[in-house]
Amino acid sequence: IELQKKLREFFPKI
Amino acid sequence: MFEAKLQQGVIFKKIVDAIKDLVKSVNIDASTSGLSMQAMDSAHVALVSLKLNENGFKDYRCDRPITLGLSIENLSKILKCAGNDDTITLQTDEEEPSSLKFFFENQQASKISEFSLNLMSLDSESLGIPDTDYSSVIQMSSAEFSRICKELSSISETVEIETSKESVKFSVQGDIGAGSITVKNNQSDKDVDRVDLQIDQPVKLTFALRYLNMFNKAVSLSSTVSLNMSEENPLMVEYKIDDLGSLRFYLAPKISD
Repeated sequence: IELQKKLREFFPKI
Repeated sequence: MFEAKLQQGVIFKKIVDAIKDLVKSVNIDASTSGLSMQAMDSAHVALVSLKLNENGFKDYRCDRPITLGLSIENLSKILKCAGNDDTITLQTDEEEPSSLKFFFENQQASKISEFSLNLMSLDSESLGIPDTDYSSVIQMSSAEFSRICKELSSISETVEIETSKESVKFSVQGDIGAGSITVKNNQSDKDVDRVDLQIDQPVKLTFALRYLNMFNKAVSLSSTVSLNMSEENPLMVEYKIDDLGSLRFYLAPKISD
């Protein structure tokens, strides 16, 4: 199955 | 003092319509260079980023940077009162405004509406989006991409997008069966048929179609859309807004476990 990733795994919080 | 007058107020109406299913409340940051806004959906899977340049406005003045916290639902209610041919002016002369004024004027300036929207203080949870040199970029008709997403979402919630030098393939697999739509490079002079592929590196990424279908509510802003992808990266879907700026959507991929 495909797991939906979250954006913060790719973009750092500022 | 902040004032921004948009000649084609309908653009502002379309932007709000395009994002109202995705985000509930947003901070619009006004500065001397223009308006910008970044907001994520509640699941933090998708993000919308709006940039409107000051030179795209009929009048624009922003003495010092301010942040305008808006409820999209309430903003929608106010914008419903603007005609499609009206100019729309946003205005506040407070430094820490508690409300934002809206003026809608028809072409003959014979009907002028004035509204004041109470502002919210929202904690800004901004993400730093790096400027990415995407390895696969697809420019195509926004109506066509919207149609592909709608059609495929009747078969599965998830679409796999695979690029190669000469084509892009959208594939789905569901309980009822499977399907794929392959679109090739096409330099047609008809907008709806033209497809431009710039593939430096082929990619194969998987995304949830329900978010793509929400992004496609922005089709009325631009007849073309660009899909920007790199392996292991969120998809960036961009609608350029003529002479004004752009509305970008980012979507985190689904990774097969």
